[in-house]
Amino acid sequence: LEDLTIRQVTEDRLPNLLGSHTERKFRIFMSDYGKSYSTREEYVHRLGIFAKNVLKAAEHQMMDPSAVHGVTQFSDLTEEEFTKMYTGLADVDTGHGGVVGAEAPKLEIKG
Amino acid sequence: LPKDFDWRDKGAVTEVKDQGKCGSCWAFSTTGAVEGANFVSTGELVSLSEQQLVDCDKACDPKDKKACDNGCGGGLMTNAYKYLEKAGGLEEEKSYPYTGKRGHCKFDPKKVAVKVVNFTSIPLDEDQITARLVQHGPLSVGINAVFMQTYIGGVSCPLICSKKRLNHGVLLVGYGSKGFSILRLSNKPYWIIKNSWGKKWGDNGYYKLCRGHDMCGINSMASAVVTQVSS
Repeated sequence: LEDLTIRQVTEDRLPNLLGSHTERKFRIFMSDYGKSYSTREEYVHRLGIFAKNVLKAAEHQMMDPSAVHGVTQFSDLTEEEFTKMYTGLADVDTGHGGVVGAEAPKLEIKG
Repeated sequence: LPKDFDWRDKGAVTEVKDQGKCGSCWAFSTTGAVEGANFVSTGELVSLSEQQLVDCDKACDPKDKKACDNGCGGGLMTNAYKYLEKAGGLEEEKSYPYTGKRGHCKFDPKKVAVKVVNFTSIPLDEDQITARLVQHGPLSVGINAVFMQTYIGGVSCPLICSKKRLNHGVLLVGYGSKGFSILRLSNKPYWIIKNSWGKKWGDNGYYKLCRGHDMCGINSMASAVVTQVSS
């Protein structure tokens, strides 16, 4: 998720987010979705993930211009956390995952 | 086939539900298809129990023994249909309510509201899926959910979305011929997909995905059920 135009040159990235515009957006996100974090460390960790997800939403917006992408209730989760907690389709070879049992006969669809 | 079709307008779709922090999308996709099939056969909409599937269903894919239904750990809709055929059917939501956690199985066969008598996989063909949707009612489908984490609204039509990494079970409830895109100032045909992340997510809980390209694998794992009212 590196920005292709602006390269990060400072070593410690997360403290840069504190007091930033991204943190202000993060606080609005917390308020909108009733989020709270038990420790300062967790808050900073989630802020870092949020910042990455803001970039990811911008990427998705570029790749999917007919939809609207942005901050959602999942913006403080990594992709792994999001997939584990909010999806749940068992990993199966889709070559046969959709054809368990009898396959339906084809319907006439002309007209 | 009609140009536009929406089972919500016909009363075949229950309110958007919320799976919470539990990988039980497969259970919500299954109950949605059974609710729809029951509506088509009886004209009555009954909200059915996902928790029964989360607690009781441990069925495995006959061709991949590692792909088993496992509560909040994931599952497959086709496995769930097999379980329901054997168990006798689904209880109503109100008799076996959702908790978002796996617990002991409390299924009571005497409380079955809808029986599943058969199910079928639908060929990987968008026209066939459309025809089955109109004829049978809402369909269970799998999807690659990568773009759903940041989705807010509009018709999603990503330039690249893997058709193979299916990780989310959802419910196909209709389609439209003209979904207006604010950014492109044009119309696109789209699927109407019921999700299980609550009404605050997406388009009041729904996802609009463009049709015609097997987008994000939406055509790859479609299935329908046949139901019978419990006597």
